[in-house]
Amino acid sequence: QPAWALAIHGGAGTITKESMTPELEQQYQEKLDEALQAGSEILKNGGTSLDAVCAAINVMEDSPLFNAGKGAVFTAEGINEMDASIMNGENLMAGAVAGVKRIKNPILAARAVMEKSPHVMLMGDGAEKFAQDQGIELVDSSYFFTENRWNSYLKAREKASKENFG
Amino acid sequence: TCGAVALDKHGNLAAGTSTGGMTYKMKGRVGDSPIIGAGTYADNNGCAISATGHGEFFIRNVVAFQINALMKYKDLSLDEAARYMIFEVLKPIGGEGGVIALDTLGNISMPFNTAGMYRGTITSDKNAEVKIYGDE
Repeated sequence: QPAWALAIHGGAGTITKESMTPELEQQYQEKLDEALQAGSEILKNGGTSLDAVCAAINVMEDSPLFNAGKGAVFTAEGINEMDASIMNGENLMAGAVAGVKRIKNPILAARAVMEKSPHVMLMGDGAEKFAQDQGIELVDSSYFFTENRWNSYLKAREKASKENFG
Repeated sequence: TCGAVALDKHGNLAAGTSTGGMTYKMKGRVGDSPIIGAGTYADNNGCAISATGHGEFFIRNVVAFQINALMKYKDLSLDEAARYMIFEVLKPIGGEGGVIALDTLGNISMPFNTAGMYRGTITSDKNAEVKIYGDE
């Protein structure tokens, strides 16, 4: 039985070898490995599972490869709206944020809701105000923009427009 | 969406999930990621779960909580419980996605019913392993 363990995911979907270039595949592998190393470094040194979860997710939130944080997809209105949650298995405490647009790392805000408020979920402007009060970094919404996601948004908008007009 | 589940040296589980939602989603739409019990759950008496996929299906079927409940109350193994929810409950109704699951014994299960899922594991006795496609 291992003394500690960590598993991560970066999303599921229509991910095939045909849709991936070797370079992009390499980027994903390296970033996932970086996330594993960030979390495992904490666990190996006796840190908590909560710290490890946040460290691993922060790596993926900061990467434009994944649909969270920088690299989040766009809504129909062309903005980024992010959600996150966290739960502690020791005491069943939980925290979440929904519909936030300026929190750089939403998982840290979810943790702050869990640990520093009597609530489980905060949403929108209130969640952002709370995060700011807790010293969590807020960024301009342009931080989340990536060309790749914007192009996906434009394609989806075009498809929706064609569907609307038959 | 991205997520992580961890077991520390003190025997405590944790789970977290973070997402940008679905491309071109309706403004204000919220998926399963921030819903405790749907996309995220952790219980030292069961398991830690983080989900990714079509959120509405994960919310209606309370997927993360159900995996934990199947372990606690029906005595299923982690892998049996996780696979049951992904392949027997979600797949027949068109609920696409997957979960990463971890119990206090360090067992890991990562079932998904899509073509691929970006995923990785590392434990105190196994080196890091990263996989992407379904046939790996």
